[in-house]
Amino acid sequence: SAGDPDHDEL
Amino acid sequence: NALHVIALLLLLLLLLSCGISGKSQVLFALVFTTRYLDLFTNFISLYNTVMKVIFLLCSYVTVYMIYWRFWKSFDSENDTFRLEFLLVPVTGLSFLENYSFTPLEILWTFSIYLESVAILPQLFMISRTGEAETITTHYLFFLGLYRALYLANWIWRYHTENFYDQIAVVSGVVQTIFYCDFFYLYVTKGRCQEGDGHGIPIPA
Repeated sequence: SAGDPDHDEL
Repeated sequence: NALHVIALLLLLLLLLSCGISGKSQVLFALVFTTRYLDLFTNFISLYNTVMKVIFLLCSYVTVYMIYWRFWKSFDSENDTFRLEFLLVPVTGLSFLENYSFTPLEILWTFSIYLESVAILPQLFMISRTGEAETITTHYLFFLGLYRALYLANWIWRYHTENFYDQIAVVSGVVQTIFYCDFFYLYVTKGRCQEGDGHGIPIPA
């Protein structure tokens, strides 16, 4: 989801 | 990400010739704009910020080069994919299927769904022109390779962190499927056609 670095696609 | 940057740099080289779909590049600029708004909301790491800025810069420079700087070499007759056929369903789906109904999250979801289909105008264009310039095929190859590596990354992370992002995975698989058709042509036709330097003939 947005802004979640651990669980986000760049 | 390195492969994605390579694809972007190849793309910049490509702009000196025609054969690139301006519409796909506009869609990619929209993808990165709607996804990287968190640049202004929360700092994650220098690498994260630098990569996002690089992606944003490259995509906007690309759109500028296609439509302004090298507009003479832009083949607009063949870049005719109707973007509304992509933008309307993607917008609707991002309101229906998302993790939370907040502006930032909806925009993030929109960018994930849009990225899945952003390459379609490009694939449509090379099917219309009947062939793809060699550098276009390399651009698509690196972009497809970056997608395939994401699949490997998700499998790896699922086995190590027991986590996966359903929206990103499903849309990433859809996007990769669109490249498979191209990969098949790249491998089967690329070899024998490489010699005459006219790129790969793409059957309609």
